[in-house]
Amino acid sequence: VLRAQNLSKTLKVGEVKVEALRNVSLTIERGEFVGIVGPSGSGKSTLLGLIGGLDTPTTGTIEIDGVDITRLSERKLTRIRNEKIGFIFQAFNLIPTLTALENVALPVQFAAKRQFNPHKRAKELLDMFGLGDRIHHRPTQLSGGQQQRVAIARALANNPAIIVGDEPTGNLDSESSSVVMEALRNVRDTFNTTVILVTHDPGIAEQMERLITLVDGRITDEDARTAT
Amino acid sequence: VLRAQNLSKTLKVGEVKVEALRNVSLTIERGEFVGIVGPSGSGKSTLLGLIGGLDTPTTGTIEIDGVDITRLSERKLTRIRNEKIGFIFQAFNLIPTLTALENVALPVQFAAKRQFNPHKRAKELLDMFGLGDRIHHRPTQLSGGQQQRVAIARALANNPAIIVGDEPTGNLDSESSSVVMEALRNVRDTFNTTVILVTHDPGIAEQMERLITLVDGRITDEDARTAT
Ligand SMILES: Nc1ncnc2c1ncn2[C@@H]1O[C@H](COP(=O)(O)OP(=O)(O)OP(=O)(O)O)[C@@H](O)[C@H]1O
Ligand SMILES: Nc1ncnc2c1ncn2[C@@H]1O[C@H](COP(=O)(O)OP(=O)(O)OP(=O)(O)O)[C@@H](O)[C@H]1O
Ligand SMILES: [Mg+2]
Ligand SMILES: [Mg+2]
Repeated sequence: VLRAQNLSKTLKVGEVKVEALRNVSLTIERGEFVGIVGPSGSGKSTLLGLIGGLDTPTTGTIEIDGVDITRLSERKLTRIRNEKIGFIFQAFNLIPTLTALENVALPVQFAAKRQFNPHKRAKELLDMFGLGDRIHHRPTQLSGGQQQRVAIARALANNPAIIVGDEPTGNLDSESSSVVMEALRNVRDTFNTTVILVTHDPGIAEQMERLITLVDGRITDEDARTAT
Repeated sequence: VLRAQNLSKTLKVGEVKVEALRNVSLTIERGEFVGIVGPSGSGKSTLLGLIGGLDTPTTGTIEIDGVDITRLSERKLTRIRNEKIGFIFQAFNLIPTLTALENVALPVQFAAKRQFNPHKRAKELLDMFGLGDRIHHRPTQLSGGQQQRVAIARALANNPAIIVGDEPTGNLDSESSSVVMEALRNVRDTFNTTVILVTHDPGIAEQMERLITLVDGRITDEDARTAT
């Protein structure tokens, strides 16, 4: 479902060049449950931003279901982002003026073909993550882990084909983490959703079926393994 | 060094009241290495905000070195916050228009009695955390874990008597986490700094010498134990 070839991303800080990603290639099939691990600063968020269609590479291509998203019009790309990809940001990126319910309902309201009643769908997801009594809170009225769970619910809202999560359990206790991982396994088993998670947590990494390791912007290790 | 008595914090969302903290009392001595644990939403960040002088309780008192900080003028409180307390925010709260170096130097520049050369002190701390080649990057030009380390360096900058950290390793890989914990143990052993950390990471919790557990805004468990 996802094929990245020779991805490089170079950023500039004043005169200095930072090579955040160097010649990264990978292929992920439909329904895979993949972890991306590596040291802080190794390029994981940069890679996720590219495969999630939120950023463009300096060189290289990214195909989602055979379509090269680096060549699409902004309008077509926006539609793929809304319908095919659910993205969980490392810093959550919730809309501060909207409540938890409105934040999760938003992508459902924007969907070209309506699958769900937006507020009903949002309430169900927030209930699943234990936030039923927080649905009218705005992000600043939520704890860090509550904001993270709202961001996760939002990514699941349109039942997208691909879930991309950037350290989705970083602010969660073990109980909340289990609920999140359970939900992700569930959508994968039910809908064959592809799940790609960046994590620093060994406990999460060992639940993934395949691990890709990034160091200094390169893939250094790919180990296909079966989670126990 | 720190005594909280009967702290309660009630927040309002429209007509609904949320009791984030309910009658919390605790005493922490100079040089203690304390962990605060508990489920997401249990009141940990709220408690830290109160003991760090960043927020005021609905009822109750907080004494730092015998001074009730809930009764101080803003000017006196600001000075205590700058000189006595180093605070690491769950969401980092770096100044987006300043570089890493400037962010870390800032509290040193504001100190009433100058202990260090601000930029030299900032560079040393950033080097210690592996960010020597990122000192001129602004927060948006840093990875999540790099921003977190800048926030930690900033908290250490004035060599404060009390370090208060809200999930300081949540975005860090195990290597960077070890460097951070090493640095915190170091200042405690060298200067008898009091270190209070909120964490969801059992690996960090087991390194603390005492654990306080919060559930639903109350302390449910206090276990003084020696870290192995
Ligand atoms: N806008 C930018 N300009 C310059 N350099 C950047 C920018 N964004 C990121 N970088 C650098 O690119 C590298 C990769 O960043 P990235 O955010 O992808 O790391 P990461 O693996 O997600 O790290 P973490 O685990 O800490 O979140 C880092 O060294 C970072 O300093
Ligand atoms: N400004 C606010 N208005 C209303 N309720 C709030 C506000 N800030 C926090 N809360 C609520 O107070 C409770 C405690 O929040 P707090 O941020 O202290 O939790 P926490 O223990 O730090 O959680 P986490 O581990 O997820 O960071 C939460 O249930 C949260 O929804
Ligand atoms: Mg990252
Ligand atoms: Mg918190």
